[in-house]
Amino acid sequence: GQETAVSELKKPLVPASLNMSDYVNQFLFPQNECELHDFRLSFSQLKWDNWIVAPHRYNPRYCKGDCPRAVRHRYGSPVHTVVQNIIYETLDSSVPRPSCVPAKYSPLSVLTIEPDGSIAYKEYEDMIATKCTCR
Amino acid sequence: SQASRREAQIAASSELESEAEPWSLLQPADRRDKSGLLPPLFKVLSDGQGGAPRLQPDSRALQYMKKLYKEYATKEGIPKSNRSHLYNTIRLFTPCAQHKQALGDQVTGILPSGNLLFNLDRVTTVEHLLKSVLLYTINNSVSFSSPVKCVCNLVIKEPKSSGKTLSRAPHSFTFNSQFEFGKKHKWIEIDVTTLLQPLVASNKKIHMSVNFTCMRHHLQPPLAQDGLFNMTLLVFPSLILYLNDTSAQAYHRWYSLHYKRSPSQVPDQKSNLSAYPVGEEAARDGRFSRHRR
Repeated sequence: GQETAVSELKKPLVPASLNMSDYVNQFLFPQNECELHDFRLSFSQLKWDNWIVAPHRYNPRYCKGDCPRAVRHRYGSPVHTVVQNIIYETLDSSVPRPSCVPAKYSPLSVLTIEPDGSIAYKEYEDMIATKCTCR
Repeated sequence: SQASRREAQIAASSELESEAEPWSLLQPADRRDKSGLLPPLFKVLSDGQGGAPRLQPDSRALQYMKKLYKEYATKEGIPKSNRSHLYNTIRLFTPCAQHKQALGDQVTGILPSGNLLFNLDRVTTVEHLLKSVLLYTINNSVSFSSPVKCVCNLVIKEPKSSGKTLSRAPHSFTFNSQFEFGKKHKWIEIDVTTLLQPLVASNKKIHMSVNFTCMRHHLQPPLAQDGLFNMTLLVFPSLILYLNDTSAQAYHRWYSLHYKRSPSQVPDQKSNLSAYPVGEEAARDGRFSRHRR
């Protein structure tokens, strides 16, 4: 592949239209990279407020964005993710790119009115995404 | 390979089903989806229904549980980490049947008593009882110049036996409790854990009668004429159960405090061992002592 490498080297590193700082920024601060997003909802929107008394607002948050190629160090992704990305880029694009998904969650306390009129306070695991990863 | 794949599918679906069970606690009992794999919570999401109509709870009981919620969770619903107890579920039951009896006697300070029946159907098999409390609500703030002493007599009646086993004599449980009444007091909590512990696990109905007599703590029993004072009425008590839900969906505080750690925080075994040539157990002790520090 030396010829291709040499020809690659001859190409201008930075496209003429893009000046150096923009070029560097696109790697330092990539657009819509995989990260955590808020989604504040109230149980009245789900019409659940007749049995969920508290909390009034619930922000389950979600992960969205592109997984950069160098996922290893930034997202704590396993090496498998890097391999899957290489397969997608070089061997078979029908293999999906790694996905941006939650890696950690926090619990949620809810106060509910039960059908028999009793009242229940419960703490549920894994109800709010707190960290994203690429897998 | 077909057979193994089939087995794997069966195992996965049965696991999903067992996982789905605890979610149904979030759902009204009559909408529990026994067959479907999807937890009923998502069915409610898709139907957009808020669940079947339900009995309205007692307003004072709801006020108490809202106060308790504020103590245990933030406005966003995050459990406060400054609590070390193990219960992740608290259920408040109001008596479903109370034989009317004089609603307390304003003159002698005897509080309302009567037969109370609590229906505990909502307590699931994965919820283990840690503590139970009888909660009395004081209708109006009482104005005592000195602390009040109450004697409470609790009689738990055995549920109607099926006839095969002889029903044992009802448990009688008398204990003295001292309450400091003040302007701010609106509730009286009576711990009945030791009495109810054996019953909650096996019975879905608790039948009890409660007799309360209060007097100024240094006076003779209420019969002494000068000890009479104007006791505000108390309504019938609620029963509060503090439970540990052992299902996978429930939040296990003690677990997340002690065990949950991201891989980067766990020291790498190999490098640790090489740092301690004396052997693995010494290395392990070294690691633990450092963590403890």
